[in-house]
Amino acid sequence: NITTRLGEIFKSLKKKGKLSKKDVEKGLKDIRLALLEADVNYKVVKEFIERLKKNATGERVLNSFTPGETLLKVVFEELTNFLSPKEKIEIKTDGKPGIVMLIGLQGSGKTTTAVKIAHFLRKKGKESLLVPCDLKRPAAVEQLMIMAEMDKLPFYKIREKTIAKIGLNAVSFARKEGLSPVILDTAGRLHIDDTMIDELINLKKLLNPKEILLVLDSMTGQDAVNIGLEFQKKVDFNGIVLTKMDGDARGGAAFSLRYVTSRPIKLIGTGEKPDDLELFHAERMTSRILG
Amino acid sequence: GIFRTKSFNESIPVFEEILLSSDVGITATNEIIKRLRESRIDYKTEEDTIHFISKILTNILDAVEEKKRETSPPYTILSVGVNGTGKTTTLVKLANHFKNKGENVLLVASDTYRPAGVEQLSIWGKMIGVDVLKSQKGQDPAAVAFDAIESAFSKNYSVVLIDTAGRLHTKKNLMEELKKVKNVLNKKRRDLPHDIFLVLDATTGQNALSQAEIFKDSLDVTGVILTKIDGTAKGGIIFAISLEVGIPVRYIGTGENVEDLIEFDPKIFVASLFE
Ligand SMILES: Nc1nc2c(ncn2[C@@H]2O[C@H](COP(=O)(O)OP(=O)(O)OP(=O)(O)O)[C@@H](O)[C@H]2O)c(=O)[nH]1
Ligand SMILES: Nc1nc2c(ncn2[C@@H]2O[C@H](COP(=O)(O)OP(=O)(O)OP(=O)(O)O)[C@@H](O)[C@H]2O)c(=O)[nH]1
Ligand SMILES: [Mg+2]
Ligand SMILES: [Mg+2]
Repeated sequence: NITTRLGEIFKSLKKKGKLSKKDVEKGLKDIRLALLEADVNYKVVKEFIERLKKNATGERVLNSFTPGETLLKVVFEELTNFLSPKEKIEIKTDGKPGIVMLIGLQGSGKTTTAVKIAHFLRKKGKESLLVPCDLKRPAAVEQLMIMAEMDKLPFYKIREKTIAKIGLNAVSFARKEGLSPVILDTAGRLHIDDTMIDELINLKKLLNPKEILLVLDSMTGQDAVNIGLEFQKKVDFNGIVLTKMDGDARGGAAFSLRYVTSRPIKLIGTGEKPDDLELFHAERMTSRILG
Repeated sequence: GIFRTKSFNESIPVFEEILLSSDVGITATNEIIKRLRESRIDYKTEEDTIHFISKILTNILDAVEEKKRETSPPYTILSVGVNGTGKTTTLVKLANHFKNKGENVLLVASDTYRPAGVEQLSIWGKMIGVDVLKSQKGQDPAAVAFDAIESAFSKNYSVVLIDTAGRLHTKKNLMEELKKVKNVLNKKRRDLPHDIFLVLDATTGQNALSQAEIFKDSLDVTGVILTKIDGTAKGGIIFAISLEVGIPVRYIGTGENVEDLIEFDPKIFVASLFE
């Protein structure tokens, strides 16, 4: 349990007054365990602790009157620094129409997130078009249609039999109706399924979406690094959405993903309703990961 | 070989890395390493080490195995778990599996919450030729479960598979809703449901352990089904679940098609960790 573990690290460091390098190493060892328990990737933890060692065994910590507190502050700042996006968070919707594409593994929350994004953009005065691009999963189109209806969001009624035709016709429909952006909900797929990855690559080439979001379940474990790197290498994306953050998963996968892909985490899903979407907040994520 | 080292002590950190990167988690990994050290076996080759490590891992899984007990029809399974893990798809695979064994199967769509949830199950039912009991929109899932058993009695279904809406284990009112479904089945007949399967996604990290603990506390889950093992995740969390919660794994989901379900085999699972 991270809260008790960090509490233990803190207590034992506090008792020490001035810290020796050895004390700091022990503190870092405990922080390593805390990060692993939070699902941060094994290799990412290794590298991160190495970086921390440089800052943590410097003047700031060793000469502090409250070195335990200062060490934890250094860890908190380093982690937050990594998680923070380098620019203001926004969904690129420019274009006639703009195009947003949601990708990710099976069950991560893409369809629900598509509706949330349309809802979010409407609050900002943008009327988007929700487009179902999952012809594989039974009732996937109905699922998106029903959710769009319930929230009175524009939905593209498909007659086409291929994803490519749906995409092209939906874009010209949106242009005609003055709707922007087009939000493409794609089928869940494995990062190692070449046929399905090719489908994404082709759709991307055809429609040139300015915003491609990787939708990742916040309870993802060590595999987050594989998932992120493969999707980045084969398709590429410019932002991440972390879903199911209303649960109690610590979300270390978010840190791993950001660390290895350098892509910003833009949004978090906090429930099953259309308005359960929030902008990503780095400090809150750090406290969550560290407990 | 994997270890590329000669000495036993040198192989320990390599082995630790394999376990941690497979989502086994710190606590279970430490327990496994402890058992390895206590074994005091003289490892001469890498084969020896892997062979003995595999034995330790398999023993952990075997320790929670249960003999299949006799059940009177209808054999009733309740499928539960957090959102998106593959409950609905897995239930369809089970339905197909039992149908192929000659059973008279009823699928019950008691996810009345998810948009097109009932539709998803009924489309699958048509595809595999299995009857689906459809619920009304917003109908109480406990009421649907009750109707399902009544229907099973009157129409002689021998297997009843009940799907439920995904829910986070942290949502108390939703966990209460599931308890109510279980109680209604109990009241209908004391032995029902025969199995409550917690469907876990193999890509989930340590949170799967909390899910297992809370679902077990709340419903006394009888088995785990681990899905999406066809990805690159190893599903090592099941060692922690075996050690700390004591629920056996019964099936593994290996894809999105109806035949992508295998009965859990500890030896094969352990071997896959070293691939
Ligand atoms: N609690 C919670 N549930 C969520 C969240 N986002 C999605 N869900 C639920 O997760 C489940 C899966 O969501 P979907 O939107 O169908 O996921 P998907 O990625 O489109 O799934 P596939 O199309 O099958 O790959 C549903 O039960 C959703 O209601 C979230 O932020 N919080
Ligand atoms: N690759 C792979 N995908 C799977 C597997 N099992 C299920 N899926 C996919 O995971 C997604 C979610 O499956 P569902 O059966 O809808 O999951 P669920 O738990 O019923 O979801 P909710 O009812 O929303 O909680 C779908 O896209 C399935 O095709 C599996 O073993 N492997
Ligand atoms: Mg979907
Ligand atoms: Mg379902």
